[in-house]
Amino acid sequence: TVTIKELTNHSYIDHELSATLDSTEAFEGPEKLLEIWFYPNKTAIPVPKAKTLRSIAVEKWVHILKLVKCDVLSIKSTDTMDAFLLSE
Amino acid sequence: SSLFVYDHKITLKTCGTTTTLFCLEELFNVIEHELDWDLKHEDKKYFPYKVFYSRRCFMFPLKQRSIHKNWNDEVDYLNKFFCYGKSYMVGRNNQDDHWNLYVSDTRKDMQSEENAENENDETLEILMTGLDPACADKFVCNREVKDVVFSENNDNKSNDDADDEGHLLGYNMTKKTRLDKVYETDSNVSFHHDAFAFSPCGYSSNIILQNEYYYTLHVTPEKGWSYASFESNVPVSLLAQQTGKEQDNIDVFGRVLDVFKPKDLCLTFFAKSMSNPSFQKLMKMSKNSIPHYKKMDRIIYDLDDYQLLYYKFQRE
Repeated sequence: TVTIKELTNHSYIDHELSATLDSTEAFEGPEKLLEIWFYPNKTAIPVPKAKTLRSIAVEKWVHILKLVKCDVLSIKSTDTMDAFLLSE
Repeated sequence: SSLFVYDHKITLKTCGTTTTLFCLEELFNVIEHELDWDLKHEDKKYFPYKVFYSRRCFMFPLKQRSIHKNWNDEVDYLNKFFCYGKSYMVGRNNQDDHWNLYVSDTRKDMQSEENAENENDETLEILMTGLDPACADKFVCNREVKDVVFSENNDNKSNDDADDEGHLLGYNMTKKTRLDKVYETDSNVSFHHDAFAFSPCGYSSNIILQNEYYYTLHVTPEKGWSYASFESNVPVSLLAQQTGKEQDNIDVFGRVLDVFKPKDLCLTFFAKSMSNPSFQKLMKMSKNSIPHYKKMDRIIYDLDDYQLLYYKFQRE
């Protein structure tokens, strides 16, 4: 169950975007869903190359997502994953 | 829209007129140069472990940008990047709510007994149109969109987000609609929530269970083209075992339908094997499993390394 503390533990939040974002023109509901498994799981990543997708800096994801026409509103992170909430 | 990043995989789900596939070139550039991952095949295309790309057919395809106006153009674009991709149309081809899927062959040389932990991978997706107006109204907030410019001193990207109205209203929408109770959990199940209420209307949320599973919801409640989606990789049978609370994906399905009461919907379920307990239960859904809804179609696809179950329902 969600509690109010979930409003204060983001690992990233863009207040300016949150305050100024207008979704009036976001007319299309159906989403495009892209899922890429680079490896079957974390342990299959070649060991000497210990960097993983989670090593990629937030700024780089922001840049990649600009190409998609999405901005990052906020991020929640756990030991295992990062969940980005995006504009549009 | 949402992005989920794990160490070894990403899931990107975007709505509106986004250009989802245009991230591929830069994404693989970063993968090659920053992570030093070599996923190139002999033919210079990429051959990662597995690629899925899917979407329900658009309501306004001509308003999409570039390749996204047309499924065949999207597939051509994907085929420039990836080896061994296959394209499917799921559902009736004379209906305007069919579903498109692109899936690559599994790179089996990456599999081993040591890394077989993805065998339980499963994804449930429910795509709903014609939302009940009273249900849709719960996702309208009409909060004031401010015309402000934040200075550096305003600490735009700080952790202090308690006064963020879009996130606060998103939180309230989640509580009011009970979307935080789609799965039955207990105090031993970790729970993280992030939701946003768009202005003038619309809602997105990401919810993380047990630090590694997510479910995500996106709602566009406008009359005439109302739409809501639910997607989850939560293994409900595992959650039931851990919590001792008996539940399955049919219960989850029912709770999601109660929130939106859509006129039409399709459900898709991916699993590695038909012996997956959730696949078995969903496959045997009876007429009485989903009150007030009539089953229109049930189709099973035997894909490379995955089984796909597709249902189409209509409200009676």
